[in-house]
Amino acid sequence: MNIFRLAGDLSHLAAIIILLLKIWKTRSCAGISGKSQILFALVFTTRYLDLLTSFISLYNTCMKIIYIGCAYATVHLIYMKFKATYDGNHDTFRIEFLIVPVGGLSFLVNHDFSPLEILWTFSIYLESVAILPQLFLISKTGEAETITTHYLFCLGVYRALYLFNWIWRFYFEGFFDMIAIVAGVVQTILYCDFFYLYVTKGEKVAIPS
Amino acid sequence: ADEASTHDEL
Repeated sequence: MNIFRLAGDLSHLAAIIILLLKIWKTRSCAGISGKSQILFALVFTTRYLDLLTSFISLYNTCMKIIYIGCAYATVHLIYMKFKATYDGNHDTFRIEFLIVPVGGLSFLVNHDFSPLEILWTFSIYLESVAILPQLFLISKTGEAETITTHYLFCLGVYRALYLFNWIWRFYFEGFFDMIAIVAGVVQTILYCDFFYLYVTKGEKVAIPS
Repeated sequence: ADEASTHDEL
């Protein structure tokens, strides 16, 4: 564990908690893409199956359980409890156009052709594009609530910090995982446009459609 | 490839 990875995990946890609290407190999921949240729940489910097979550390296990729990709680709030506030007209990104290519690629490019490894690879590739429905929704509505922009900022920063973590691990441990690194670079690049707006526009972020 | 298969990151 290094400072970049810990900071990244805490930023990721902050993003997940911010979103869950925002929906719960305002009792509304307006401006939130339910499709992105479904993709994140799928990412955590396919990536953390090793909860059943291997124990790495208490920290690792606790964080995985929290991530999975919050992801499904968020999906539940969006599609069940606060369904009436769900912005279905703008949340129209075809996620099958993400899942199918990512699924195919995870069969073609992976470290090991075993079920757990292919599912892990699928989750890594999927996570790199999972935010697209959310960015698409914001570009369609033309604006995002301030709290949503903070959520997106933390979510974007988490994988950017992981990039530094991988540089650190390569330099000090000689460890590197090309699949995670390439997907992490793609994921962070997708946020760049948003980062620019978040920093320059301060409060109201309007991504030009 | 075994070190890559033990994924210790979240």
